[in-house]
Amino acid sequence: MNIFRLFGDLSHLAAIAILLLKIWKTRSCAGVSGKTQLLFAVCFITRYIDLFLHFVSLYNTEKVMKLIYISASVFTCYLIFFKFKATYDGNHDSMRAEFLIVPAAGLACLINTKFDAIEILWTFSIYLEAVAILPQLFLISKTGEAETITSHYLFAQGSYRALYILNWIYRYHYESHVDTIAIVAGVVQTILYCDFFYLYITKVVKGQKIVLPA
Amino acid sequence: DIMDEIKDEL
Repeated sequence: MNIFRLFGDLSHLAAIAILLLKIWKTRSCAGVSGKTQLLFAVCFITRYIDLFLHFVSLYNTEKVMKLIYISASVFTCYLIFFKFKATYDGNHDSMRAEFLIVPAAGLACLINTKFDAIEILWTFSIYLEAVAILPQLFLISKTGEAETITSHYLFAQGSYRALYILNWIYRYHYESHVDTIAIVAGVVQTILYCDFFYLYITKVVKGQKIVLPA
Repeated sequence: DIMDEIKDEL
Protein backbone atom coordinates (compact mmCIF):
# COMPACT_ATOMS: atom_id res chain seq x y z
CA MET A 1 0.00 0.00 0.00
CA ASN A 2 1.41 3.43 -0.89
CA ILE A 3 0.22 6.95 -0.22
CA PHE A 4 -1.23 7.39 -3.71
CA ARG A 5 -3.37 4.28 -3.49
CA LEU A 6 -4.41 5.16 0.06
CA PHE A 7 -5.57 8.62 -0.98
CA GLY A 8 -7.08 7.17 -4.13
CA ASP A 9 -9.27 4.79 -2.13
CA LEU A 10 -10.13 7.56 0.36
CA SER A 11 -11.11 9.83 -2.53
CA HIS A 12 -13.27 7.04 -3.92
CA LEU A 13 -14.95 6.52 -0.54
CA ALA A 14 -15.46 10.30 -0.28
CA ALA A 15 -17.12 10.39 -3.71
CA ILE A 16 -19.54 7.62 -2.74
CA ALA A 17 -20.28 9.33 0.59
CA ILE A 18 -20.78 12.78 -1.00
CA LEU A 19 -23.28 11.39 -3.51
CA LEU A 20 -25.18 9.44 -0.85
CA LEU A 21 -25.31 12.53 1.39
CA LYS A 22 -26.46 14.75 -1.48
CA ILE A 23 -29.32 12.43 -2.39
CA TRP A 24 -30.27 11.71 1.21
CA LYS A 25 -30.11 15.34 2.48
CA THR A 26 -31.80 16.97 -0.52
CA ARG A 27 -34.10 13.94 -0.86
CA SER A 28 -33.52 14.32 -4.57
CA CYS A 29 -31.34 12.75 -7.25
CA ALA A 30 -31.75 15.63 -9.70
CA GLY A 31 -28.62 16.03 -11.80
CA VAL A 32 -27.45 12.50 -10.96
CA SER A 33 -27.22 9.87 -13.68
CA GLY A 34 -28.84 6.66 -12.46
CA LYS A 35 -27.18 4.80 -15.34
CA THR A 36 -23.71 5.74 -14.18
CA GLN A 37 -24.54 4.51 -10.69
CA LEU A 38 -25.90 1.25 -12.10
CA LEU A 39 -22.72 0.79 -14.13
CA PHE A 40 -20.59 1.41 -11.05
CA ALA A 41 -22.62 -1.17 -9.10
CA VAL A 42 -22.04 -3.68 -11.93
CA CYS A 43 -18.32 -2.84 -11.84
CA PHE A 44 -18.07 -3.53 -8.11
CA ILE A 45 -20.08 -6.76 -8.23
CA THR A 46 -18.13 -8.20 -11.17
CA ARG A 47 -14.81 -7.06 -9.73
CA TYR A 48 -15.34 -8.33 -6.19
CA ILE A 49 -17.09 -11.54 -7.14
CA ASP A 50 -14.59 -13.37 -4.91
CA LEU A 51 -16.54 -12.05 -1.93
CA PHE A 52 -19.49 -14.15 -3.01
CA LEU A 53 -17.49 -17.21 -4.00
CA HIS A 54 -15.67 -17.80 -0.74
CA PHE A 55 -16.97 -15.98 2.25
CA VAL A 56 -13.66 -15.75 4.06
CA SER A 57 -13.94 -14.05 7.47
CA LEU A 58 -13.79 -10.26 7.29
CA TYR A 59 -10.27 -10.14 8.61
CA ASN A 60 -8.78 -7.45 6.41
CA THR A 61 -9.65 -3.93 5.37
CA GLU A 62 -9.73 -4.90 1.66
CA LYS A 63 -12.72 -7.15 2.21
CA VAL A 64 -14.47 -4.50 4.30
CA MET A 65 -13.78 -1.86 1.61
CA LYS A 66 -15.15 -4.16 -1.09
CA LEU A 67 -18.31 -4.77 0.91
CA ILE A 68 -18.70 -1.03 1.53
CA TYR A 69 -18.32 -0.25 -2.18
CA ILE A 70 -20.84 -2.89 -3.22
CA SER A 71 -23.45 -2.07 -0.57
CA ALA A 72 -23.10 1.71 -0.94
CA SER A 73 -23.44 1.59 -4.73
CA VAL A 74 -26.45 -0.75 -4.57
CA PHE A 75 -28.03 1.49 -1.92
CA THR A 76 -27.41 4.55 -4.12
CA CYS A 77 -29.19 2.82 -7.01
CA TYR A 78 -32.05 1.97 -4.65
CA LEU A 79 -32.36 5.65 -3.67
CA ILE A 80 -32.33 6.77 -7.30
CA PHE A 81 -34.62 4.18 -8.86
CA PHE A 82 -36.97 3.51 -5.97
CA LYS A 83 -37.00 5.83 -3.00
CA PHE A 84 -36.52 9.15 -4.84
CA LYS A 85 -37.63 7.90 -8.23
CA ALA A 86 -39.90 10.92 -8.68
CA THR A 87 -36.85 13.22 -8.75
CA TYR A 88 -34.89 11.05 -11.21
CA ASP A 89 -34.19 13.01 -14.38
CA GLY A 90 -34.81 10.13 -16.80
CA ASN A 91 -35.23 12.37 -19.85
CA HIS A 92 -31.72 13.77 -19.61
CA ASP A 93 -30.16 10.50 -18.43
CA SER A 94 -30.54 9.21 -21.95
CA MET A 95 -27.14 7.82 -22.97
CA ARG A 96 -27.59 4.16 -24.02
CA ALA A 97 -25.77 2.14 -21.32
CA GLU A 98 -25.74 -0.87 -23.68
CA PHE A 99 -23.32 1.05 -25.91
CA LEU A 100 -20.89 0.94 -22.99
CA ILE A 101 -21.61 -2.52 -21.56
CA VAL A 102 -21.46 -4.54 -24.79
CA PRO A 103 -18.10 -3.18 -26.06
CA ALA A 104 -16.59 -3.54 -22.57
CA ALA A 105 -17.75 -7.17 -22.42
CA GLY A 106 -16.53 -7.86 -25.97
CA LEU A 107 -13.16 -6.26 -25.34
CA ALA A 108 -12.81 -8.20 -22.06
CA CYS A 109 -13.16 -11.44 -24.01
CA LEU A 110 -10.58 -10.32 -26.57
CA ILE A 111 -7.97 -8.53 -24.47
CA ASN A 112 -7.32 -10.10 -21.09
CA THR A 113 -4.41 -11.64 -19.21
CA LYS A 114 -6.06 -15.06 -18.86
CA PHE A 115 -9.14 -16.50 -20.47
CA ASP A 116 -11.00 -17.67 -17.40
CA ALA A 117 -14.25 -16.53 -15.81
CA ILE A 118 -12.85 -14.57 -12.86
CA GLU A 119 -10.21 -12.83 -14.97
CA ILE A 120 -12.68 -11.90 -17.71
CA LEU A 121 -15.16 -10.55 -15.17
CA TRP A 122 -12.40 -8.49 -13.60
CA THR A 123 -11.26 -7.20 -17.03
CA PHE A 124 -14.86 -6.37 -17.97
CA SER A 125 -15.22 -4.45 -14.71
CA ILE A 126 -12.02 -2.49 -15.43
CA TYR A 127 -13.09 -1.58 -18.98
CA LEU A 128 -16.62 -0.70 -17.86
CA GLU A 129 -15.39 1.49 -15.03
CA ALA A 130 -13.32 3.48 -17.52
CA VAL A 131 -16.46 4.61 -19.38
CA ALA A 132 -19.07 4.35 -16.60
CA ILE A 133 -18.97 8.10 -15.91
CA LEU A 134 -20.02 8.98 -19.47
CA PRO A 135 -23.80 8.95 -18.83
CA GLN A 136 -23.21 11.35 -15.91
CA LEU A 137 -21.08 13.71 -18.03
CA PHE A 138 -23.64 13.38 -20.83
CA LEU A 139 -26.47 14.32 -18.45
CA ILE A 140 -24.58 17.42 -17.29
CA SER A 141 -23.97 18.46 -20.90
CA LYS A 142 -27.70 18.02 -21.61
CA THR A 143 -28.89 19.98 -18.57
CA GLY A 144 -26.06 22.49 -19.09
CA GLU A 145 -25.21 22.73 -15.41
CA ALA A 146 -24.12 20.74 -12.36
CA GLU A 147 -25.01 21.37 -8.72
CA THR A 148 -21.95 22.30 -6.67
CA ILE A 149 -22.25 19.17 -4.52
CA THR A 150 -22.44 17.02 -7.68
CA SER A 151 -19.28 18.77 -8.92
CA HIS A 152 -17.51 17.80 -5.69
CA TYR A 153 -18.69 14.23 -6.19
CA LEU A 154 -17.29 14.19 -9.73
CA PHE A 155 -14.01 15.74 -8.61
CA ALA A 156 -13.53 13.06 -5.93
CA GLN A 157 -14.60 10.32 -8.34
CA GLY A 158 -12.17 11.53 -11.03
CA SER A 159 -9.33 12.07 -8.56
CA TYR A 160 -9.52 8.48 -7.30
CA ARG A 161 -8.35 6.93 -10.58
CA ALA A 162 -5.92 9.81 -11.23
CA LEU A 163 -4.29 8.97 -7.89
CA TYR A 164 -4.25 5.31 -8.91
CA ILE A 165 -2.15 6.29 -11.93
CA LEU A 166 0.40 7.80 -9.55
CA ASN A 167 0.17 4.57 -7.54
CA TRP A 168 0.94 2.53 -10.68
CA ILE A 169 3.93 4.77 -11.49
CA TYR A 170 5.14 4.30 -7.91
CA ARG A 171 4.66 0.51 -8.06
CA TYR A 172 6.37 0.30 -11.46
CA HIS A 173 9.35 2.20 -10.12
CA TYR A 174 9.68 0.57 -6.66
CA GLU A 175 8.03 -2.83 -7.08
CA SER A 176 8.38 -3.24 -10.87
CA HIS A 177 4.71 -4.20 -10.80
CA VAL A 178 2.76 -3.46 -13.99
CA ASP A 179 -0.84 -4.24 -14.86
CA THR A 180 -1.17 -2.88 -18.41
CA ILE A 181 -4.92 -3.43 -18.66
CA ALA A 182 -5.68 -1.50 -15.48
CA ILE A 183 -3.21 1.26 -16.41
CA VAL A 184 -4.53 1.83 -19.95
CA ALA A 185 -8.16 1.78 -18.74
CA GLY A 186 -7.28 4.06 -15.83
CA VAL A 187 -5.62 6.59 -18.14
CA VAL A 188 -8.64 6.59 -20.47
CA GLN A 189 -10.95 6.99 -17.48
CA THR A 190 -8.98 9.95 -16.14
CA ILE A 191 -8.75 11.63 -19.55
CA LEU A 192 -12.57 11.63 -19.72
CA TYR A 193 -12.57 13.88 -16.64
CA CYS A 194 -10.05 16.42 -18.00
CA ASP A 195 -12.71 18.76 -19.35
CA PHE A 196 -14.61 18.58 -16.07
CA PHE A 197 -11.43 19.03 -14.01
CA TYR A 198 -10.72 22.23 -15.94
CA LEU A 199 -14.22 23.58 -15.26
CA TYR A 200 -14.03 22.49 -11.62
CA ILE A 201 -10.69 24.16 -10.97
CA THR A 202 -11.51 27.38 -12.81
CA LYS A 203 -15.08 27.72 -11.50
CA VAL A 204 -16.17 25.68 -8.52
CA VAL A 205 -13.01 26.44 -6.56
CA LYS A 206 -13.86 30.13 -6.95
CA GLY A 207 -17.36 29.49 -5.64
CA GLN A 208 -19.04 29.68 -9.02
CA LYS A 209 -21.40 27.05 -10.35
CA ILE A 210 -20.53 24.96 -13.39
CA VAL A 211 -22.70 26.10 -16.28
CA LEU A 212 -21.87 24.61 -19.66
CA PRO A 213 -22.42 26.70 -22.79
CA ALA A 214 -25.83 25.42 -23.86
CA ASP B 1 -6.10 -21.70 -6.97
CA ILE B 2 -8.79 -19.15 -7.64
CA MET B 3 -7.71 -17.05 -4.67
CA ASP B 4 -4.39 -16.21 -6.23
CA GLU B 5 -6.36 -14.68 -9.07
CA ILE B 6 -7.62 -12.01 -6.73
CA LYS B 7 -6.01 -8.70 -7.57
CA ASP B 8 -4.26 -6.87 -4.80
CA GLU B 9 -5.88 -3.54 -5.69
CA LEU B 10 -9.47 -2.40 -5.33
